[in-house]
Amino acid sequence: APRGAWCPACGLAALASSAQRDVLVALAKQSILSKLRLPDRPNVTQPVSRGTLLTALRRMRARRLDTAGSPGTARGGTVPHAQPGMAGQEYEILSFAESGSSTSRSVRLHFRFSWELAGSTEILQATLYLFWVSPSSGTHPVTVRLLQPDPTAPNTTTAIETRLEVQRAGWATLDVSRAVRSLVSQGTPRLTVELEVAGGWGSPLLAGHGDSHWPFVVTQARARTSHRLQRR
Amino acid sequence: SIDCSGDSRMCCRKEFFVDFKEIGWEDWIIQPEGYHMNYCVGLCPLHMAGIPGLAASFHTAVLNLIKANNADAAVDSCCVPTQRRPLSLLYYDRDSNIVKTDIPNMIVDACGCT
Repeated sequence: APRGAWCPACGLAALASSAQRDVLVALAKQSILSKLRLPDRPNVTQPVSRGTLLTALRRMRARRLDTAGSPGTARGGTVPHAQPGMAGQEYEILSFAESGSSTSRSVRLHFRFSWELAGSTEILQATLYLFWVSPSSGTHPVTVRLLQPDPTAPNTTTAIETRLEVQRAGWATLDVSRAVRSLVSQGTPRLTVELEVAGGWGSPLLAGHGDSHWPFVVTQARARTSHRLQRR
Repeated sequence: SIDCSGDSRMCCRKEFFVDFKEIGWEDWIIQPEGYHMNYCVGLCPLHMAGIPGLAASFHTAVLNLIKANNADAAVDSCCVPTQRRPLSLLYYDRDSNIVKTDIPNMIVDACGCT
């Protein structure tokens, strides 16, 4: 810049105040969208109810505190921490279930993940949250199957099968990191969870649309950072 | 760092708030209600170069070297952010998932001359 003049970066000051505001708002929009890697603002077609969202955020926070309080003891392990200054931008992604087919003994839930981040992020952890209904006395076995689309066939294949014992009503968590990582590596945006009960119990879930006990998956991801060294 | 006042033309931090409701973004950004963008504006005469915050930077050292060796080649410095913090967002993505993230260096807290 010539001596005594404004810097090139401060050219904004020369604009009229209304034009200045428009430029700044446009800059703010562009900046936020580019940092979130969004080509345009998303159109929200199925907003989640406030109660459902608040419940999910509280559960996430409670689990984070539990994990922080007892390192290494939480099921599924703790989230690895990067060295200061080396970590990429981190994301926590909440995916709520879409209900699928169900019978008297089984319930299917579908989760669709965010794939804008898939190519350039690593999955640190993914946790499935389920709210069990209050069963009659005693323990009740539930078989949880994580189903993935088979790239070579029209059907799904069982990626993981786990048997759980439900003893009381309330929230339960299940580590699904491996299944989500596998989906990401295959570029498949959908995970199906099948819950099967032994019989006579009915649906194991207390859930309905708009319900604050709706199942969800929390995925923690981190943007990959380039470790390439550059010589100047 | 100095916040801009009416009469000063020196390097300062100008506050600027983008209200998400005003720009029609409140349907996909759940929190916060707006973005404290802020920016740096104002004159940076040569004697102000390197203050505050950037005194030890590589760029200041180069500038000082130029100043010391050739006064005619001296250039004015620029008013730039010297301290920034992240913007925490909770928003819907294109698949109607809810994403929570901190975008680094989005909010200007302080300005200074390079």
